[in-house]
Amino acid sequence: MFEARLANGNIFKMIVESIRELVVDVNIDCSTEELSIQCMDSAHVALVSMSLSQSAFDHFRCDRSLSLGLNLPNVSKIFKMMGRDDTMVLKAEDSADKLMLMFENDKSGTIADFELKLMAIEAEQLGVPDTAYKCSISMPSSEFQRIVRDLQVMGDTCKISCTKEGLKFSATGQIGTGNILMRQNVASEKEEDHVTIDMEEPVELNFALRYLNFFTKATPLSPTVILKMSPGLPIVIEYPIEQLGHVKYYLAPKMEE
Amino acid sequence: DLPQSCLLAYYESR
Repeated sequence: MFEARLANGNIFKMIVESIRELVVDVNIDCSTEELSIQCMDSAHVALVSMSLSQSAFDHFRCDRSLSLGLNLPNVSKIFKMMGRDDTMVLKAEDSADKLMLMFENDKSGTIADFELKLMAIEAEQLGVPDTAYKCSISMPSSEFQRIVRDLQVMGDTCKISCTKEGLKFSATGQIGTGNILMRQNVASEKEEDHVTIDMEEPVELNFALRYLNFFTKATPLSPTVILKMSPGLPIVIEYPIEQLGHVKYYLAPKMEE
Repeated sequence: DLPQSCLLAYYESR
């Protein structure tokens, strides 16, 4: 059987909220090491890769690898009934035809339990090779969210270029062009405000702002976001979850003429 | 607007 207890159930709720608009029916793969998800959106333009280590849980038991097929919008509805400070317990028999979710509130002593029917989901898995990216940028996730939101006003494509000048986000549309240039900033005493840019060679790629906007739903998970780019490759946008895991988004670029 | 590429052009299915 599979049983996992997460004292800060809110982490799991935030993970569901960060991906449920991009991928609807997903398999949560349970192994002795971690809970993970790898799923593409229906257009095969974006890929979500989530991992939450067994070390994030106070109790984690996984007798044999399981795949829990879930409809994320339904899971999200159930999480609306979880209190902010609740402990979350997930439980499934090896037959895995249903998933038990329990929310325990120590203060009030209430326990809510829900049972979700599991689905058999045939999802195409992709082999994403480990890549040494030419540019790797770490920046405040709230800053990235603001840039994406602001540039959506200008157009629906964002050109992201990393040069020795810094990291530039540009969007052009009917009303004109907008550019936001971020420079390396490691001066501020708050680590979370740092912008670090490691550039091995300049990279310039174009992406659909609609997808970048979906990805910023993961902002509550992490104060920083890491962007990795190489010429002619999908961008990787990573939200680390402390030392416990991550939500990574891979986005295919738009093609230059 | 620029044409959108697909992930399957970069990563192969497993």
